[in-house]
Amino acid sequence: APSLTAEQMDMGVDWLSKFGYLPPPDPVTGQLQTKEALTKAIKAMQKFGGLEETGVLDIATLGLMKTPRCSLPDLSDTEMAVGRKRR
Amino acid sequence: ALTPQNKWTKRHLSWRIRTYPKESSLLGRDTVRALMYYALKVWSDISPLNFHEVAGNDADIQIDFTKADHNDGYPFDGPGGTVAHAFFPGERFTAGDTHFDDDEAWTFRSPESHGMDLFAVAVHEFGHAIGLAHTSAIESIMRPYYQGPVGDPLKYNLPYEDKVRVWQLYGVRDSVSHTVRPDDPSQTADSPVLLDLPENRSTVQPARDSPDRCTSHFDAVAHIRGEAFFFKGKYFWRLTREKHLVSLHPAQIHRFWRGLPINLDSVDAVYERPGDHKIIFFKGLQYWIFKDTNVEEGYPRPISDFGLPMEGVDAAFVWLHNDKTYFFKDNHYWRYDDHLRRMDLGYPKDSTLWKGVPAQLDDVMRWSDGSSYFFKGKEYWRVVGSDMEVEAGYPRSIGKDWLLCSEMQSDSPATDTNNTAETRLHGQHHADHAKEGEVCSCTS
Repeated sequence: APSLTAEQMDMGVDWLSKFGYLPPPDPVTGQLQTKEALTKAIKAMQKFGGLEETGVLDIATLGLMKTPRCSLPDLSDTEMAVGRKRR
Repeated sequence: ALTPQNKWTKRHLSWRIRTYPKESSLLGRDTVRALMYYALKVWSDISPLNFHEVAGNDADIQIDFTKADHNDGYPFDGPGGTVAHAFFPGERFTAGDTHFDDDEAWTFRSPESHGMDLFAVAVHEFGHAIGLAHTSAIESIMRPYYQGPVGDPLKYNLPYEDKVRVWQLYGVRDSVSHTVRPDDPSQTADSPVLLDLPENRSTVQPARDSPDRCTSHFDAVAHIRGEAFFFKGKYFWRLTREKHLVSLHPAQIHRFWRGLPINLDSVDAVYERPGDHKIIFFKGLQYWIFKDTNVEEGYPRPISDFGLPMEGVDAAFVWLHNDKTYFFKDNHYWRYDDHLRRMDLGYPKDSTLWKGVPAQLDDVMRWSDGSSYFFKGKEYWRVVGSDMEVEAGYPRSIGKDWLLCSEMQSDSPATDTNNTAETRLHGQHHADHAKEGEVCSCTS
């Protein structure tokens, strides 16, 4: 995938957090997401959206992120917690 | 898919549109209301849930068109992006509430390029409002991404995937589904139609034998979902919640109230049942129960089901004061409990107990002002609140106070004076649109 601009990366991370694929960044430490968590979140979103699970913010994935949609998250906190625990 | 967030314990859910799309919206209020009605009907047709529209602030499903940050934790983001959301059932105050982004161009029966199909998004959001979460299933209406218009609301068929998930939550609907079967064209022609957009509105000329509202005695009068219906012969007039006559010309009962026998030439009494808000029509020794505008299976039935004598019913209404249903016949009345489905003991009583009310009534109804209105001939009497005595200054003229008739006016087409009811209705002096059938409104 062509290298992402910082802005695209930020938009992607915000989007993944907003719709339940990534936990919001730690408000205290402000710790950023680990690369592994990000890859896992992208794959989960690609699977939910019926895309190839490449784990990177490729064109198809960025395109789907721009598609009009419902505001509600796709995964609930519990789904995500289960995902983290399984990890 | 997510585990179901929650589900409603009750089966009768009320809804209300609290704020409509902005003035510049392509869609008029009646179209928005009709689309909400049909989007909810998609779910009630296949589940034991029943939805009814209310006017007050305590609706279970409050519907808003709003924008940007509207203080619910899900700010909208202008055109595109997030377009709507709804809250799952549960204890929260916002449970069931549904918000549409007013920055979107909401459309109906338009190509995808023209904007966002309101019916498709509403079906999705009401899926959340009854407890369904997003799913990745390609066919499902509960996919998080907007998939474009889903076609005619009257022919829409919910994907099987979504039906199964609703059945898992609420079980199946015990009576015949009310969804119009798409392969049955005869039904689609007859279902209560959605409002057509102005450029292709169909106008049905009033039949020649339609009665004159200013000189008629009425067979029945009813307060249904906040509106008033005056029935005469095979026709009825309708008034909005604001007491505005929807059209100077009457509509045909059989075209709107679906399932009554075609040879029925009039009705005796009509009322909206408390609790489930179904509508009951009486004629002779029989009655029919309607869910919205469709007769339910298994009707007509004998009025003896209510414990009434097999003499027929002159009038029926629900008294706001005690939520009991009162039936009148000649100079007697009965009190029935629609919640317990049982006639109260000690009835019938003499109708003179309602001081000042005449015998042999045409019908009775309650109105949104909390009073009860008794109709006979061309006159009506008002009884305020929990009184049982007619208010001073009555009777008054039905035509003048309810149906836009002046003292002498008849509604025959010949009277083409500038002072027609239509001009008064709108305050300006312009041609009477009602003749061309242009004054009409269709709500759920």
